[in-house]
Amino acid sequence: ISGSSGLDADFFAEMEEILIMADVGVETSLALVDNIRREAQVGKIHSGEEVLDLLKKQIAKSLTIEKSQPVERTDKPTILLVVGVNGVGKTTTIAKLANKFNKEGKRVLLAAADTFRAAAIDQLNTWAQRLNLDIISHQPGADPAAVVFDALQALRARRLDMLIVDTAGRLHTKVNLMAELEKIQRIITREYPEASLETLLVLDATTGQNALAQARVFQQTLNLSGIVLTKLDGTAKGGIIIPISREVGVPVKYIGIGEGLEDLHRFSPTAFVTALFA
Amino acid sequence: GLTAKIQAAMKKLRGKGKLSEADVKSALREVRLALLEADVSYKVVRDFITQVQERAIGQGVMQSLTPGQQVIKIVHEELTNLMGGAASKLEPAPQPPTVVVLVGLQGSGKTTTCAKLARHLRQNGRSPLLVAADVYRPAAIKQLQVLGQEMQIPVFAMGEKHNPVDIAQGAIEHALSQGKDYVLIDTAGRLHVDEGLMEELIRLENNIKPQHILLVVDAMAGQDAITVAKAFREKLTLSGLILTKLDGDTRGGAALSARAVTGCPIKFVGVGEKLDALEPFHPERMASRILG
Ligand SMILES: Nc1nc2c(ncn2[C@@H]2O[C@H](COP(=O)(O)OP(=O)(O)OP(=O)(O)O)[C@@H](O)[C@H]2O)c(=O)[nH]1
Ligand SMILES: Nc1nc2c(ncn2[C@@H]2O[C@H](COP(=O)(O)OP(=O)(O)OP(=O)(O)O)[C@@H](O)[C@H]2O)c(=O)[nH]1
Ligand SMILES: [Mg+2]
Ligand SMILES: [Mg+2]
Repeated sequence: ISGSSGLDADFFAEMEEILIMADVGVETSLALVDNIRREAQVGKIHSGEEVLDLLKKQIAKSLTIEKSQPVERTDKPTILLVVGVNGVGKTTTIAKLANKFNKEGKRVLLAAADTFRAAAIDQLNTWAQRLNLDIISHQPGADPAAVVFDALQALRARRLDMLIVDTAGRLHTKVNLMAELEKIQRIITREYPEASLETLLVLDATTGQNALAQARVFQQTLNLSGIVLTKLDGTAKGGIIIPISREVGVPVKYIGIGEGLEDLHRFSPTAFVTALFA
Repeated sequence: GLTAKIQAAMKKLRGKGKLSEADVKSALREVRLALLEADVSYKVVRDFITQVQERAIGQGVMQSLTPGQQVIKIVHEELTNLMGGAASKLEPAPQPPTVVVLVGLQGSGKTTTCAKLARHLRQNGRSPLLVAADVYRPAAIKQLQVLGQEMQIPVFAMGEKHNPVDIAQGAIEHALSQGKDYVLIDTAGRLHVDEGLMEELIRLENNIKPQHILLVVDAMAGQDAITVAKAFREKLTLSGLILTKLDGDTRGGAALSARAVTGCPIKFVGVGEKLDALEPFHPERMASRILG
């Protein structure tokens, strides 16, 4: 933020620029800065540092969704359905989640329900082998719903704690592919109503405004319980989660900060906002 | 859309009588918003608007009877020119094989695009060889092999225990002995800020001196696209860009950012997951798409 500690037009313009360049989007950025400018006037705040601090607190607050619970449950089996557009990091995130819960003593099962993309099953299988976890898979081209169905039976029969389902990447504009996901979610709730189902949308921090469209459409089609924001180890800030939080209301639960198994952190609104303005 | 907004802005202004430079600037605010909403990077938007403003004022938009229409026309033309000429080909090297390397961020679509390019080249009578030089991502080699198998195009691989430079060199020797005239090298996704991995690409370029290094950019990339493209351009001799996942509904402003900061032509666009989903780049269509 500019060297002047005064609140001139430049100061607010600079704040808008930081937010826009962080992919917060024009509308939300202008609204946030406009709001903070009025609060500064009303509260007679004269230092740029104080105003910036106020802005950070407001954003962190908007990202704190009260009903956000941790993903795992201790009283019943948990099923994680991981979805998102192509290449965002779903399969890698699943490996990280499986590793985390496995280390916490949960018995984790994986389902390779991406039966479409070349070597998708091999990719998840490699992770399963590295983590020494069971995996349910069919052959490439098989019906993903059938893989999920089998995995649900295995979850119950083997009395395991958690099932994580990998799905094929799909653009939210592909109606038939979104319908396929809805069908998979329905199978899970129908066949295993007693489990706790968490549907996680994986978003790539390098994505711009389209992430908002993705969140909207995935939320319309499925009942999302959380977002995982990946690739925050790059230089993209992922600010799009601010308008997503306002508009779609799905909480970010985890962030991906690398390609290794340990590179998954619980989402912290304050840490995120600090990084946004760093 | 944008046309209506510019017309409305101009109408409001004309009510005051003669247009001023400031009036032109304020009408261009709509264009600026549209470009930012389309994910064009902030600085690229700023430079573009300055350019359009100068041209609009220079061309006497203020005296025009239809200033709104003129502004829109100038914006469209300037954006189309910026998107660059349509040269969707991979020019052959003076001596075969023509070596092409695909680089870019994780998940941008390199492996799929590599296979699509091989298919495209073979359709044009070439004899391509695919090279699996991603030794990091689980089953990356298998992914390229499955795609190659699907198209009956050979894939050169040495497994994950060799380094990409050795694999590339081995592939080129193999291509020469097999009469393959195009060698398409798939590399691991990497961050522009990962010094070690960027160094690996620099070594690869210095070692095999490819005819083409293509930066693969996800069409839905946001503001950071400019930083990424700039970093790749600074470290490597990029010859072109490929924009992927254009079959979605992203406006694709990252295309303008990448093009503006690298000066490289956008050679092809990916429009789907299947191997035939590769199209030549159409600058005018892209300009319209970005403007919304
Ligand atoms: N730097 C970085 N790379 C990541 C992160 N998460 C995933 N990746 C990389 O992103 C690429 C794509 O990851 P995948 O897990 O295959 O993504 P996906 O969503 O399953 O892809 P599809 O199944 O093809 O849609 C891989 O190279 C991963 O290593 C992250 O947090 N940081
Ligand atoms: N819809 C659509 N999907 C695409 C396109 N190009 C690639 N994909 C998909 O995007 C995902 C990532 O593609 P990859 O080819 O694995 O990407 P990559 O850059 O090689 O990934 P890394 O090697 O992990 O960096 C896969 O699900 C592809 O099928 C495209 O033009 N349209
Ligand atoms: Mg996957
Ligand atoms: Mg790849």
